[in-house]
Amino acid sequence: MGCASSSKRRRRAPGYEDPAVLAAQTSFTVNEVEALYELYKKLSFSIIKDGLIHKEEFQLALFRTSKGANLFADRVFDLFDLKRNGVIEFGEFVRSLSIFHPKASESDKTKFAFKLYDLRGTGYIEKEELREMVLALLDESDLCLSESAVEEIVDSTFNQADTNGDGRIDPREWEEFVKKNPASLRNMSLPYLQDITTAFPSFVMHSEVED
Amino acid sequence: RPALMNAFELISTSQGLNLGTLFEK
Repeated sequence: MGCASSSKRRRRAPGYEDPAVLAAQTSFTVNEVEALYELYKKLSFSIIKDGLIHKEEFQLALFRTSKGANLFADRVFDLFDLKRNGVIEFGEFVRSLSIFHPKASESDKTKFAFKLYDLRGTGYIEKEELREMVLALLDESDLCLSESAVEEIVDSTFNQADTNGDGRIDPREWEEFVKKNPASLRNMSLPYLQDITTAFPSFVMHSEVED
Repeated sequence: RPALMNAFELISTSQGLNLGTLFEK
């Protein structure tokens, strides 16, 4: 009995949600959600110790530094931050990561990637946005490509994807494009998520089961 | 001449999109 009352007093971060509820809504089991909570705690106490993931903490985990901006990390952070309040809460973390589960549906991955690349949220991926992303990638990877090579890559990709030739990629064209070019969604599946309980074993569940 | 990698495939190699890093200790 003493155990049960002490487990109830355990402090939870704001935004904590019941693992059973999250498991029911995502690709994860309850055990896996508990393991993700271990990872979440680690990330959310790395700089600002309030139990919420701030952008700097997200960057620190991705790049080992919290300084500097990265177009793609910013985009991912903003999409994870479903409530758009500047932090990633635990439920948002689990729901968003669920899309990256190798077993999650291709359709969810396709939609998420579209939102990611629709930089200005117009409902289309525009040529200028694609160019901006290619330039950002070259910049972060210290790769050098001539302006004409960048144009060639952007043009050839666009010509392939923009089948109705209106100068922008709509969700339907995107769906067709990724079917023909599945490697474009490579970053949307994280093998780590399949054995998350080994990477982040959780002992929390055992005390809660007694309740 | 080898076929060009499509731009989205290239972008998918960005470290900012490699969330696997979150799981590395």
